[in-house]
Amino acid sequence: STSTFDFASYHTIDEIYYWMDMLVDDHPSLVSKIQIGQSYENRPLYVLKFSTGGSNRSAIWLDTGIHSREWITQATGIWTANKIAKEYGQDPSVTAILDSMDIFFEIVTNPDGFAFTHSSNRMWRKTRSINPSSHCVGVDPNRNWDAGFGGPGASGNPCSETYHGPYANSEPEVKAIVDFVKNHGNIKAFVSIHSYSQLLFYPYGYTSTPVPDQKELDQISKKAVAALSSLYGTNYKYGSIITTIYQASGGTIDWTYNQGIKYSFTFELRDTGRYGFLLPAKEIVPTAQETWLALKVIMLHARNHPY
Amino acid sequence: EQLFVGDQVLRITASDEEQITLLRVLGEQAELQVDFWRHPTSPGQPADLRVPFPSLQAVKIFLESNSISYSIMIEDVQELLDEEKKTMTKSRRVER
Repeated sequence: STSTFDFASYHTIDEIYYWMDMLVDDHPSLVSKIQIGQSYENRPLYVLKFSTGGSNRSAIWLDTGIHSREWITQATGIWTANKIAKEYGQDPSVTAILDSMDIFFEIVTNPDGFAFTHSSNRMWRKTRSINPSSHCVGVDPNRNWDAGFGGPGASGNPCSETYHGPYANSEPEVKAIVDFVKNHGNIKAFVSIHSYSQLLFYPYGYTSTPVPDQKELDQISKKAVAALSSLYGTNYKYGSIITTIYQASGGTIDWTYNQGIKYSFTFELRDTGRYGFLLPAKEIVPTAQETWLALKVIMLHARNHPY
Repeated sequence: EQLFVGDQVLRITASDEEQITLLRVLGEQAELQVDFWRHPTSPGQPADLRVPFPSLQAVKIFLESNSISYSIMIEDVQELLDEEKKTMTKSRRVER
């Protein structure tokens, strides 16, 4: 059962998918598992749905693991999904959120890449799609969205780690989310979780033009980062992608924002131990705990500020 | 399975825009097969670069000859990977 699962260890995709089923079994009236598509190598793309009822409620989207080697994100995703299920009915803010909104959570957003990190190359970042024109495999799924696609901050070279792919949404892992978001039509917050630069971003990455909601997003970020840092003192910076880190085109939250999802954010989780993508497993739970505090700020804000 | 024996991750701090440009040029040299874990962004901000063992000497000479300061963040990537694998195996063996 989920109560005996080791959250302080890294797990394979099979273990994570099995754990998802256990979570659904443990909380049948709250959690369900839906399949939104298939990866390039035909692995199912699963999303956990947390819902207390109602049809097509406004919703919050969370995802982890789009860059497969960022293992701390999938691990944080597992802990967080469990926390959401456990805290409903206990934590007033989680209860308030789920009493009015649904939460969709994709824990392994890039399953082919993730499986590849376990079997062949721990440092794999991209998808595993074959590029017909090249011997190099994979597309950076965080450069493959239809937001400034192919512009500066993405590479046209299939051998690059930031290869944008042949066209926007060419990757089934990206297209599945695009279709889901469009079909749902009522997603109000979208949080995509990466590692490891200790940052919280809002759009844009592909242009230096500030988003119309910059002021509000900046204020939420400030509050979220303060909450996160309050637990272990982890030092976070926040701001728009282009001003805080670098120009990046075709990114996830630029597309979601342009779709009308105002509360679009991206995290870069911690590496206080300076291990990069090899963050020791003992840091999983502290990372998840501090991130949870920031996530609650964002989710609660979305819940309290309908638009 | 790809092994990373002897690969290092260097933490590099560029002091100005010129050095950042140099780091980007370094990253584009396909024959070195370097991998930016954290990209160079602005002066004073650290960038992390995984360098395969065969390219270590060339990369360090490049950095030193351009007066770009760096430290070794990970001495041997494979050692950490072995440690990670050991932890996962141990965790699976633990009775719950």
